[in-house]
Amino acid sequence: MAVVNEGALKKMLSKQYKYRDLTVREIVNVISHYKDLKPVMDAYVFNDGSTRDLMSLTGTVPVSYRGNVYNIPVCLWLLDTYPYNPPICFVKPTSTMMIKTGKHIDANGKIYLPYLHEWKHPQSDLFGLIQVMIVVFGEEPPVFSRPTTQTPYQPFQP
Amino acid sequence: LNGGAVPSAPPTYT
Repeated sequence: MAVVNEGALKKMLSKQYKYRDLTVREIVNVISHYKDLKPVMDAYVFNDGSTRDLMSLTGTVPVSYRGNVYNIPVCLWLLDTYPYNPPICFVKPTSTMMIKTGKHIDANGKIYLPYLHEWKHPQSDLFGLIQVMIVVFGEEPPVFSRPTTQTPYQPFQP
Repeated sequence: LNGGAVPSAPPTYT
């Protein structure tokens, strides 16, 4: 059981985070359960082009679909007003995947969920959000593997 | 080292 170090996380969170203890506690709860989500400080680019160093939870969440479990790659950005504002969530397709746009996903991979739209601390939290994501993605996966192009031409048999 | 899960996605159902 990888012990997650709250102190290290608090150091990672830049000073601009207004509710660091709350934020760290939630991150620790989530990454000790979803082992493939890692806390990463990175520059987030806002729609107006401005950037800000924000904490993200990056990695995969396990989604069951048609009897198989897939590791769906996601990135959940925490604003510095977290938990009083919802995370900004994306699926992060690899080169072998393509985004399946729909009710919950736009062409940029941004995730839209009522849980995010109706976010309200403390009823809403990261753990609940990920559980909702896993259920929703289990019905409508946000990404699919690119079809591998089968070459119909059979190589010449010497 | 825990290399972490390999990202995966359902095959495309054509």
